Amino acid sequence: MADLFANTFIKVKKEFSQIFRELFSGGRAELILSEPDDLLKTGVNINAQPPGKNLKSLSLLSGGERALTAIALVFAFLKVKPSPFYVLDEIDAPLDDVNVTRFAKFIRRYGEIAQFIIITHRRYMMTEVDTLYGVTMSESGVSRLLSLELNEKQIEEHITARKETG
Amino acid sequence: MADLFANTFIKVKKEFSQIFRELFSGGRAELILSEPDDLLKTGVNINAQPPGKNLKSLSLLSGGERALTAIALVFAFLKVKPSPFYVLDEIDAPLDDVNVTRFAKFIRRYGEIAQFIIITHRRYMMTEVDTLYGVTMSESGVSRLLSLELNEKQIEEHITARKETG
Amino acid sequence: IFLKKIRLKGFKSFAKKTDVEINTNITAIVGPNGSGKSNIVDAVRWVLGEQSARTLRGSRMADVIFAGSSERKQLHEASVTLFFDNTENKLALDGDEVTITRKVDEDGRGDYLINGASCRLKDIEMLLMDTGLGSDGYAIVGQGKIDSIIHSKPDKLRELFEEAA
Amino acid sequence: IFLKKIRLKGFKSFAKKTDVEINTNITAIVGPNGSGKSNIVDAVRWVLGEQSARTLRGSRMADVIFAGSSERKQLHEASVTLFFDNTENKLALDGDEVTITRKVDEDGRGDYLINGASCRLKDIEMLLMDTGLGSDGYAIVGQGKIDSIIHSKPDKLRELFEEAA
Ligand SMILES: Nc1ncnc2c1ncn2[C@@H]1O[C@H](COP(=O)(O)OP(=O)(O)OP(=O)(O)O)[C@@H](O)[C@H]1O
Ligand SMILES: Nc1ncnc2c1ncn2[C@@H]1O[C@H](COP(=O)(O)OP(=O)(O)OP(=O)(O)O)[C@@H](O)[C@H]1O
Ligand SMILES: [Mg+2]
Ligand SMILES: [Mg+2]
Repeated sequence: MADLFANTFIKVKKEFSQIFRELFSGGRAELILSEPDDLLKTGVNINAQPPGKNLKSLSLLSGGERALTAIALVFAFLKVKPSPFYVLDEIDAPLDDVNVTRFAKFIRRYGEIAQFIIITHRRYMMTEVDTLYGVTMSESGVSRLLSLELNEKQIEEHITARKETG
Repeated sequence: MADLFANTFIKVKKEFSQIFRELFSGGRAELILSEPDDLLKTGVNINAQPPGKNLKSLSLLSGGERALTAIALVFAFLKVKPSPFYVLDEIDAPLDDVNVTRFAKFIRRYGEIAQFIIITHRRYMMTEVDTLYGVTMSESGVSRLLSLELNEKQIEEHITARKETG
Repeated sequence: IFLKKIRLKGFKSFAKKTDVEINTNITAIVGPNGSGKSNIVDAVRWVLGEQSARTLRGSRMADVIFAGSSERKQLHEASVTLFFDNTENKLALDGDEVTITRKVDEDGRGDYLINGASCRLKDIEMLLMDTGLGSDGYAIVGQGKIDSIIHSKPDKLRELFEEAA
Repeated sequence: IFLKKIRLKGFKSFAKKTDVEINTNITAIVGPNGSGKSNIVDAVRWVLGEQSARTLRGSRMADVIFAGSSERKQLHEASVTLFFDNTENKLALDGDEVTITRKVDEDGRGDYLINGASCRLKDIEMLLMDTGLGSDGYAIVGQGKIDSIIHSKPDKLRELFEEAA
């Protein structure tokens, strides 16, 4: 039981540090056991330091830095014990445009390991996917799903389309 | 004391319903007293119904709908008792591109009443303001402020600029 | 196993039967605020056994049934089905396709089905046990929830490891 | 009264003195994740009297002092000053310009100043009393906080009315 945990911990720990460096182009982060001598009861803490910065407290990180750190953790687990699919609802909301693009390319590589369903408002995410659906409520209060071609024109029309109301 | 509260409540209530309809192009929302017979102790509840929808529970609203409802409340207070300035940190994060643009135009009109300092990652917000500053960390860990010209080119360069790291 | 399709019928704003085909690696869902994107996320959580109405943004389970609009009456039942490709026989069942369904009626009475046959939630959990799927864990990251992963208490974080182990 | 400028010195990632001129109606601040935008928001909250280190994302007040980087040593003091235009004499002071400053040193010892003269937080609160400004209320909406306005309890919402009254 403690062995299983220890085993998983070591693998996820390694992946997490690696993926963090990749998402941040540098810096370092680690998963640390709160009570390394008690594997049955220990908790797990996150230390994260974006490149060039000198702070250890997670709370002082920016909104986007925290989101990327969380993403590194989710994907570290994915590499060690993948779920068949992942559903990610607007996790790119706090990211700036450059980080959205990098995250979109990053997810592409994991498309081999698992299926991804990504809800997003960000254009740079929409261009890096295989299939694009638009949800619309042209009839009030009733959702409809449309297949969108992965071209700029259809994406643009769907984003700017609004039912004409009074 | 109860009079002062009642007075403010009536004014804000009126503004809130109006601003909501404006931000949502329809629908209706109201501020409701939880205990109308006890003005000293009553709390205030929010009812909100976007256009065409049939639900009364705030929790069932979408992320963007909740953000717009909150914005309507903040601006209702602004019209009744303005603060000299407002600092809004990425409150457009859950909004889709159309709503970001509408919100940006909406804020413009309130620029007469108060000053606004808006932190944003969204391009459609950047184009509707009077002054644009870029924050950068070209020296690691140290922030610097730059004046940006309100033109597409400078905005684009600032958004995509990254220090070249290994 | 891989997911082929998510079918929503009467679930929240999806009054009409809607099939979301998931036959590629990376699928994005876009649309205006309030159009129904997160409702699809709720549907997946729900059919995998989510027990908390609050996590689904309602106060009772029956709140997931289409509640009517200005142009359409409310419905009396909601159902969501996941269609899985089982050609590699990873799931302990015969057949190239396996479906998991959950229904609820307006009195809050619910049902689970595997391949159309009524079963208990426990049977679904057993079926999915080695696949890493479940309505807990970290495979479904809800809107606004990415931040809370980082702010989890050390023992909460530890639980993620135990689930992955 | 209107705000002319925010000056940060040694505050969080603003190691070097930085002036944010606010001489128009609508100012937007943009930049990459982690560049320091929310730190400016924290600076405004702080100089208006924020008492909770946690609201400023730290654990003690001295956490707002520039903590050093890979290329620069930490500093020993942080200060933030708001420059107000008082030409309409709305503030109970003479002079066309009024400044409010807050400082803290690494031992957590703090100071407030009006027009460069040491004072108590209470004096600043009195000065700003009829302007609607204060580090509470709803004039400063922090990152990720817009949602919590809606989820406020009925009595918490009532407090907003009492502050506005
Ligand atoms: N039981 C129900 N019946 C009908 N409509 C419902 C029901 N439950 C929720 N809705 C509606 O679904 C809408 C919310 O949908 P959802 O949260 O999926 O939007 P979204 O596309 O994710 O938007 P956003 O981009 O703002 O997050 C709400 O307007 C709500 O009124
Ligand atoms: N006392 C301090 N000394 C030095 N740097 C600090 C200090 N406090 C915070 N920081 C740094 O400031 C950065 C966060 O800045 P801030 O939150 O303002 O970013 P942001 O521009 O708002 O980013 P985002 O777009 O992701 O929200 C963090 O990387 C943190 O390391
Ligand atoms: Mg949503
Ligand atoms: Mg920020």
